[in-house]
Amino acid sequence: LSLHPLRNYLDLAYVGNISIGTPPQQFKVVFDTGSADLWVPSTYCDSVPCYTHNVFNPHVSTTFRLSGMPVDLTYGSGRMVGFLGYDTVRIGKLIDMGQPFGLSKSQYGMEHAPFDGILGLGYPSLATQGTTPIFDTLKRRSLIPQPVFAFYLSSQKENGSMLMLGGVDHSYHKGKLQWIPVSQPHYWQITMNRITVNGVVFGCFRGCQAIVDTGTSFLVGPSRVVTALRRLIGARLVDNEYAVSCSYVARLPTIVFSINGNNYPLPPQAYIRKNLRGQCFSNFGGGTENMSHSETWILGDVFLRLYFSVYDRGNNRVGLAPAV
Amino acid sequence: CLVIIPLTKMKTMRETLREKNLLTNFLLNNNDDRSQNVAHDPK
Repeated sequence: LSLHPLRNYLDLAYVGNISIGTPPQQFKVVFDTGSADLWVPSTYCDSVPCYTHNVFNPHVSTTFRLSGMPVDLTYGSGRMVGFLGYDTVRIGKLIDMGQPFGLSKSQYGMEHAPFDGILGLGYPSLATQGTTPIFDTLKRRSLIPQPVFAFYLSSQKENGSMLMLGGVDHSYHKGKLQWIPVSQPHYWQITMNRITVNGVVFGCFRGCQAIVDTGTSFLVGPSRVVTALRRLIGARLVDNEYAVSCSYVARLPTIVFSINGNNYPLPPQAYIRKNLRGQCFSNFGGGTENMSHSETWILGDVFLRLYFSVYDRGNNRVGLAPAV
Repeated sequence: CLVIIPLTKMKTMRETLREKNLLTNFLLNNNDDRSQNVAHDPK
C-alpha cells in the first residue's frame, strides 16, 4: 500500500488532454507539479465521480499490462483508491510506452471536479514507490530535447494557458528568467527570503521554504500567519469562506515575496477572486505548519498566473519571470 | 522540438458547488482549510 498526498482539487482550474492506451482513450488531467503520479478513473470504479467522468477501459487497450499493485492517493478532501497498470500515454505528440499509471476503483468527493485525473510532474521521490513519473520516462528515453518544462497560466482567457515540455517559449514572459536552486528535490521546493506587506516583514522572518505547485490554486502558508494576513485585509468568514468587500480590493496592500534576492509582488487583484455572483474572497489557505518543522509556503496558481514558471530537472532549479 | 500542451481554465469545483448550494456542506465535511492536504504527507 502506498499512501501519497495530493493537492487540493476544489480550486483547480487548469486542465489539459492526454490519451492512454491503444486505441487511445482521452482524459482531461491536471498537470500538477505538487505530485508525481498519473492516475485516471477506470471501468472498475463504482463511485459516483466515475459515472460523470471519462473512465479507462483496460480491456479494449491492446497495449495495457496489469501490475495490480494497489495505490491509495489521499487528498485534503477526498481519496482515490485503485491499482497500477502500464500502457502507452500520449501527451501532445509525445508517445510514452509502458508508462505506469493508477486506475481508480473508488473515488470520493470528485463528482464535480472539472478533470478526470491528475498527471504529476514532481520528483520521483514523490511518486508511488516502484513507479517512474512520466517526465522521468520522457527524459530517460530522450523523447524531449531538454529536461525542462514550463507553465504559462493565463488569468484572462479560458484558453491560452499552456504547458511546455522539453523547452521554453520565451515569448510568454517579460524580462529575464530568474533561476532559483531547488532546496530539496522532492517537491519543487525553493528557499524564500521573506514576505513583506507595506514594507514590513509579515512572514518568513528568518527565511523559509516555498513549494511551487501548479496543483494548488491558493497561496498556502502557516495558519497563524494566514489568519493574521486575513485579518490585515479585513477578510471575514462567510459560509466557511473568507470574504472581503469588493469595493475595498483596490485599497488592499500588495504582498511581496522575496525569493533568491528578487521581489515578486502580488497585488490584491491577484490574491482576491471575484465569483460569478460578484462576491470577493481571499485566496489564502492555512495548514502548512503540519507539513514540516520549518515554515513552508505553497505558491499555487494565484502566484503562477503572475509569474511564468520553468522547472529545470537538469540543473534542479526553478525559473520565474513576470508573465506576459 | 518543444511540445506545447494547451491548458483550459475551467470553472472550479468551488464555483460549481457554490452554484448548487453544496459548498458549505462540502467545506464542513472536509476539514482542509479550503486549501490542500499537506498535513498527511507521510514523507
